[in-house]
Parts: sequence; structure tokens; C-alpha cells
Amino acid sequence: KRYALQGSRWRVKQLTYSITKYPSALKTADVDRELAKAFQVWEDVTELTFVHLRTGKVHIEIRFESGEHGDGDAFDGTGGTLAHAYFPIYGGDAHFDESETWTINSYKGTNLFQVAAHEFGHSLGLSHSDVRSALMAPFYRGYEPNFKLDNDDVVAIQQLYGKSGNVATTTETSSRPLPPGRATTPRVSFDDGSNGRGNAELCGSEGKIDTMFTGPDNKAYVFKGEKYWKLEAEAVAPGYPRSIRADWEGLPGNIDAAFTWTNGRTYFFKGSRYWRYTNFELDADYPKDLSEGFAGVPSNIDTALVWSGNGKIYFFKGSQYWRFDPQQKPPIKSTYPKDISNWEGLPNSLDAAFQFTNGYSYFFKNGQYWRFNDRSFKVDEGQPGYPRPAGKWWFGC
Amino acid sequence: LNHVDAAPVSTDTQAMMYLARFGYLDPALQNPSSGALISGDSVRRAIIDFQSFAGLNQTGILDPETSTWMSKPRCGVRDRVGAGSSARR
Repeated sequence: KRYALQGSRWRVKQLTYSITKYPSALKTADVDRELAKAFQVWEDVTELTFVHLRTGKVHIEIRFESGEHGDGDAFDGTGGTLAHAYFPIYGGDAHFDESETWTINSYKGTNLFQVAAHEFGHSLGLSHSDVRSALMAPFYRGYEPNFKLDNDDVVAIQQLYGKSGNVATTTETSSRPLPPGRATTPRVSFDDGSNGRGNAELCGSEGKIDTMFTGPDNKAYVFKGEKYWKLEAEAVAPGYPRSIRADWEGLPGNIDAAFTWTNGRTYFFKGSRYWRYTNFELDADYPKDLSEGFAGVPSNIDTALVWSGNGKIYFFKGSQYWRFDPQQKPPIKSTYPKDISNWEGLPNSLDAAFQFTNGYSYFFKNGQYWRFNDRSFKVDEGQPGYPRPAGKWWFGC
Repeated sequence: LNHVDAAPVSTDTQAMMYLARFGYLDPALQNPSSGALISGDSVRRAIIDFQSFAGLNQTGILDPETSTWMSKPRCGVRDRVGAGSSARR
């Protein structure tokens, strides 16, 4: 029996938070103090520091809400679910059920400090522990006047953020985590908005791209004009952009679309032809005409992706889309094309679309991007909402 | 009472909704009217999984102790972050 790590964490050691909605039954100053104490629990055993901001963007937003409050995870009144929080990959925010009787240093009601310390454990990347005495156990144990972190909690959080005592300073000033694996480069920017590491053409008002896909090496690739970029976990990979023609033998510039299929091969589309690469090498007998293998797909498409919702291939062009299922005969049903408005919230004439390694599908157009929620089948809500500037969130601008 | 418990989880349907809500069963089962099908064996395994996680006797049925623990105030985050995660711990 022990702790569990969700799988994501913050890349910076100094985190900011704000309390944007207070409970009605406690004084604001009391809530500020108790929540600061709850963050202190994690500060004391890691290199993390937490700063309470009254305005502006922050890493962790805290709200006291009741019932349905916009994230699809409604609270249930007194008792039952007391609060919930989001792992770093999902933003880190923490919500508390306003209907609970939140108390401070009392055996009555529900102790705000203990529940807050638990929820902030989630905001930092900890899942529930099956050690009963752990703070990260899911069940509320009542008020504990001599509260102390369990060793299980200490071991867990130090796996993610190191031990306290050698607090590192950080130069990161961004207030929001970028999508996992996105650039967290210091905010040293040049007048073109880039950070001097080869992403100038992806930044600024010209953030339009040709296509984007996840390669067989699980890295994200961006193609634009005659060049392409590889995106590493931290930033644009050093040494990019590179010439498409130099690295992708036989492949022209200004690509329409690309995706990597489950067979590990990457398919590129331009005009009425497509190219197939295995481990970055062009396969024999390619390029081929779309009619040989992708019959029914129109020429000059806008983009294509393997959709995370069902693993099928979708081609987009203008206000229409086609669903291509290699297992079906014919692969495209007669009911296609359909109108892109079925993908609620997405614009027409997309630039790029791809499924990222976190399982979400992202869509790009004119330097902006949308994240799609496969379950609700519409653009995700998120905080801030979509569309968001692609340069800032994806290309380290 | 130090804190007020929510309505006790005493029926199979309530237990199934609880197990679905906190990651032991398919989330679709949170909504009884969804019509999602589930085998008795799946429910039994999910109850055992919950009993194991909560440190209870693993009877596989909604016994009084299990019902009590399912009624405790708790955090709304799911206990299971992806199938089989307990094994990965």
C-alpha cells in the first residue's frame, strides 16, 4: 500500500495561486490564512514555493462553488464529495463545495485546512493513496488538531519536486503550464516574438503552419513552407528549423497534411498525391495518387488526423470532412462528406490538426489552436478558453 | 455529529454509481438511465477493488462496512487514474 503519482507535474518550482471565489460563511482573511497553511504543508518538504496573487494569471485557481459549476463535475451538497482538484496536466485548479460547513480548528463541520492540503496534493500531481493515514487518502478523517504529513505523502511529493532545503531559483515567469511537453523556455523574447531558438517563423502574426503531426518517435513535428521543426519536451529542438528536402528524401515543401498511422508509418499529402515514410525513409513506389489507397479523399485537403476519439482517420477540406476507416470496404461511407460544424466550435478551412501524445486532438488555424473534447464532442472549455495563441502555448514564443 | 454524511450508499444502484464515479467502473454507469450493461462479476470485482483500496475485508459484496465507507465524505477526484493503475503503483 502506498501513494500514486498521476503522471504530470509542474516544471517550475515557484507556483502562483489565487482565490477567485470565497465561501460565504468564513472571513476572507481566515480563508487566505488556512489555504496558505495548506500550501505550506507541501512547501515544508519540497523545493516548491507558493505565491498568493490577487489578480492576473496564476498556476492554481481556487474557487468555492456549489452544485454544477462549469466543469461537468457537480458538487452534491453537504457531505459526499467535499472538493476536487485538477492535476497539473489539466490546469491544477481546486474547487471546494460551498455547501459544506467549512471550519477552522474545530471538530465541528469539515476542516478547511486538511481538505485544502489534500486537494493541493492533486494540484501538484499526486493521486489518491491507499495508505489510510496518508493525507492523500480519499476519505475525510475528521479534524486532526495535531495534523502531520504522513511519510507516504512526503515520499510521493519528493519524487516529483525534490526535497526541501536547496530551493532553486527559477527564471520561469510564465503563469500557465503549456500543454505537456510544450516549451517552457525563459521569457527572453526578440522583437519577432521568438526566443531566438529557431522558432521565429512560427511566432508573431505569421503563426500559420502547413501541418503538424506526432511522428513515429512520439515527438511533435511542425511543417511550414520548405522547413520543419521538431518540438521537444522543453522547447523547439535545437538545430531546427531544418530543410524538408534535406531530411525527408523525395518530399516537397508546402505540405497539405500528415499523420502517423498505427503501423508507425507517416503519410504526407499534397495536391492529389501522398508519400509514405517508414522510420523517416521514403518507401519504394511512392508518391502515389490518392486514388491508390485513399480513394474518395479529395485533392488539396486542408489537414488530416488520426482522431483520438475512435482511432479513425479524418480528412478536412473547407467546411467539409471525410472519415476514412481502413478496415471498412469502402473505407469512406457514402454518407460523407459531412459538415465540419459537427465538430462543434471548430472553424472551417483548418491549417493543421493532430493527436498529441496526451491523447487529445488539437486543431490549428491562423496562429490559433483549439483543443477538442472527445467525450463532449466539442471544443474544450478550459481556462483560459479556446482558441489560444499557438505560438505562446506550442512554439515557445 | 462532527460532520454530516451524505445519504448512505445502501443499494446496489447507489454502489454502482459510486464505483463508476470514483474510477472503479465505467464512468457511463454514473447515470443509471444510460443503459450501459455490466456483468455481476464486473461489479463484484469493482467492489473488491474498492475494498482493497479502502483497506476493508474483500468480500465482493456491499456489506455494512463497505456501505459505511462509501458513505464517508471524501474527495471528488477518482481513485483510479486509468485502468489498472493500482497495479502500476
